[in-house]
Amino acid sequence: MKIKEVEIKNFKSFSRRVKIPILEGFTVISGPNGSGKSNIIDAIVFALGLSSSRALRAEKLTDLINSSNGARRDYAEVTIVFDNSDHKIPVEENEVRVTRRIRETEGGYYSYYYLNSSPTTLSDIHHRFSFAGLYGDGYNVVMQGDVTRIIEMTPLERRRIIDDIS
Amino acid sequence: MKIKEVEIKNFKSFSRRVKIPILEGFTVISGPNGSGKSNIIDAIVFALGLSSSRALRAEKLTDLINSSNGARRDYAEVTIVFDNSDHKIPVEENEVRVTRRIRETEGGYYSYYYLNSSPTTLSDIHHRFSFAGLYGDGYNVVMQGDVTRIIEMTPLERRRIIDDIS
Amino acid sequence: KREVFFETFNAINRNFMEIFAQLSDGTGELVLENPENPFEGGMHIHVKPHGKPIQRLESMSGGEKSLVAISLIFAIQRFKPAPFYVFDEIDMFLDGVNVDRVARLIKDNSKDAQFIVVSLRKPMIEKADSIIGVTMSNNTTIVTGVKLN
Amino acid sequence: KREVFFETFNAINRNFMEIFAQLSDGTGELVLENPENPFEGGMHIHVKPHGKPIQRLESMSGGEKSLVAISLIFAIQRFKPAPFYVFDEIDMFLDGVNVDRVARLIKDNSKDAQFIVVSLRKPMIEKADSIIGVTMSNNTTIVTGVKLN
Ligand SMILES: Nc1ncnc2c1ncn2[C@@H]1O[C@H](COP(=O)(O)OP(=O)(O)OP(=O)(O)O)[C@@H](O)[C@H]1O
Ligand SMILES: Nc1ncnc2c1ncn2[C@@H]1O[C@H](COP(=O)(O)OP(=O)(O)OP(=O)(O)O)[C@@H](O)[C@H]1O
Ligand SMILES: [Mg+2]
Ligand SMILES: [Mg+2]
Repeated sequence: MKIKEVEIKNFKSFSRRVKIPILEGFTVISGPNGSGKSNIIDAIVFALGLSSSRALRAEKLTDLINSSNGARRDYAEVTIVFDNSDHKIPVEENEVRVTRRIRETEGGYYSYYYLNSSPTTLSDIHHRFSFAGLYGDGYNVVMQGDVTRIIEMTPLERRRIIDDIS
Repeated sequence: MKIKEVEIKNFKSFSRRVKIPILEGFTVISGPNGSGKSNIIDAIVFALGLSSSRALRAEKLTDLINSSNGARRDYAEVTIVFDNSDHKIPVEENEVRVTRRIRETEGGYYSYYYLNSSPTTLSDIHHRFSFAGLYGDGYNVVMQGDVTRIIEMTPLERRRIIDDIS
Repeated sequence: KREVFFETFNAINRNFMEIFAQLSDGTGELVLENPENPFEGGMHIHVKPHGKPIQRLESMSGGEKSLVAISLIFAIQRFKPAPFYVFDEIDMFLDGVNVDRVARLIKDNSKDAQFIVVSLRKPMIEKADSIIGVTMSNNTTIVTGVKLN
Repeated sequence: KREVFFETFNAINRNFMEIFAQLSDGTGELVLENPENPFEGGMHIHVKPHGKPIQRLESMSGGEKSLVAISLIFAIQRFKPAPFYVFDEIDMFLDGVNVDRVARLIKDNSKDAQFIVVSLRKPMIEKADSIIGVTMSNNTTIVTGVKLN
C-alpha cells in the first residue's frame, strides 16, 4: 500500500483545490518559512484521523477552514488516494480514496468521512487500514517539534512510550 | 566594556588550556555537532555566574571538570579578560580579569572567584559589572533551545517575563 | 507596581513592533489578556503577516514562531542594553532568507555592542567580522582558528 | 503485562543500538532505572560517543541529542513498520554530516516504505527521489512542482 495523491480543498493555507501527486520512494517537501509545508502534513494527518486538532495547530477544527482572501467558505476537505494493488486494505478496488470533510454550521461543525465515495466512520477506516500496517496512533508521523519533545521528556515519560507500544 | 579573551582550562570538553581571543563587533562560532561550541558559551556563563548548573547541562558542578583521556584533574577554571578602557567597571585597571575555579574535594567542591587576581565573591562581581550594564539575570544570553522554550510558553509565563524585568 | 509594569510593557512592546517589522513582512504586537488588571491574565502575541489576517502565535509555522520569539528577545534586550550578547543557534527553524534578515540586524547592532553567535548557517557566518572554528580531536575541543572576515 | 513490556523493550532496544551505531560514531542503549520492576522507574538513554566516556542524554550537545531522539523514533518504527512515514523537519539541530547520514538511512529504507520528508537541508533534498516545491503566493499555498531527481 502506498499514497498516490493528496488532494487539498480549502484547508488551512490552500484556498483552491490542489492535487499533489506522491511518487514511490523518498519524497522531500521544501520551500520558505510559512509557505505551507507543514500544512500538507496536517492535511494527511487530518484525513486519516491520526491526531487531535491541537496537533494541527488549530484551536478548534473550524480553524482548519481556509480564511484568506475575503469570502470564507464553510467547509474544508482532504482526499488521500492510495494504491491498493497489493490489496493489503481489505476492499476489492485497486485504488482506495479516503476523504474527510468538515463543514461549519450554526452551532459548530459536522465531520464526514468517505471511503471510495461511501460514507463511513473514522473507526471503520482505522480498522481497515490496520491490515495494511497503518494504525491510528501515528507512530509513523513525526511532526515539527516532536524531536525536541522527545529530547525534553522525563525518564518516566520516556518509559511510558514503551508501555503504550506494548 | 567588551570581552578581549576567554581562557578555558580543563572545563567540559577542553582538556588543555585554550585561549580564545574575541574581537570587536560580530563574532560567529561554528563547527560540527558535539565539537564544543555550546561549551564555550557555558564557560562564559559559568565564569560570570549567569546561570545555574542545570543550564550548563551538568547534573552537579563537578561534572564540568574535564573527564576525557584517562586521568582526570580535580579542578576546572575559566578566565574572561575584559577591556575596561572606558572604565565602566569601577576599577583602576584598563583590563579586568574574572576567574572562576571549581575544585573537587572529598565531600563535594569549592568554588573560587577572582577579580584581577584578588579573591572575591560572585555578588561583588555582579555589583561591579552592573555599572557596565551587565546583570546576573542573563537576558543578554540566549542558550541553545531558549527560542523554542519561549515559543512553547503559556501566556501567563510570557507575561511573567515582563513582571521579572520591571 | 502596576505603573512600573506598564512602563516596562509599553517600552518592550514598542521595541517588539519595530524589530518584528524589520525581521518579517508583517506586523506584530504584544497583547495583554487583561489590560485592566494585567496580573490576572497572560500575555498574547498577535501577528499579522503581510496580507494575511491576524493569527495567534500557536497557529503559525515553525519559522514564523521563531522570528516572533527572536523579536521578543531582541525587544527585551533593547529595553535593557548590555555590553555584549551571546546567542547559541537561534537560527535553527529559519529558512535562508530569514537567517539573512536576523544576521543583518545583528550586524547593524554590532557597532554598539559585541555579539558572540554560535551558528551553522551560511547567511549568518558570512556576515561575521570574525569566525571562531571549533572541532573535536582526540576527544578534546580545539579552536582551529580566528579568521577576520 | 510485564512480559509484554520486556518483549517490546528488548526489541526496540536492539533496533536502537543498531540504528544509533549507523547514525553516529558511537554506541548507545536504552536503560531501565528499575530493571526488576520497570513500571516503578523511568527509562534512561546511555550514549558512548566514539572514544568518549558514557554520558546521559541531558549532558549531550544539541545535535547529539537530536541523533539520539531520531534513532529512538526509527527504532520504534522498525518494531512497528508502517507502509509510509511522514517527517516534518527532523534534521533541524544536525550539522551537514549528520543530515547526510540520516538522509542515507531514509534512502536505504525507502525501498520498503514510502517516505515523505519536509526539509530545508541540502544533504536531505539531494537524496530524494522526488521534490515537492511549496511557496506562498497571494496568501495561498501553491505547489510549484514535483521534480523527479
Ligand atoms: N485556516 C487558515 N487559513 C489561511 N491560512 C492559514 C490557515 N491556517 C494556517 N494558515 C497559514 O499557513 C501558514 C503556515 O503554514 P505552514 O505551517 O505549513 O508553513 P511551513 O511551510 O511549514 O513553514 P516553516 O518552514 O516555517 O515550518 C501560516 O502563515 C498561516 O498564515
Ligand atoms: N566534563 C566533560 N568532559 C569531557 N567532555 C565533555 C564534558 N562535558 C561535556 N563534554 C563533551 O562536550 C560535547 C558537547 O559539546 P557542545 O555541547 O559544546 O557541542 P556543540 O558544538 O554545541 O554541538 P551542537 O552543534 O550539536 O550543539 C559532548 O560530546 C560531551 O561529550
Ligand atoms: Mg513547518
Ligand atoms: Mg550546541
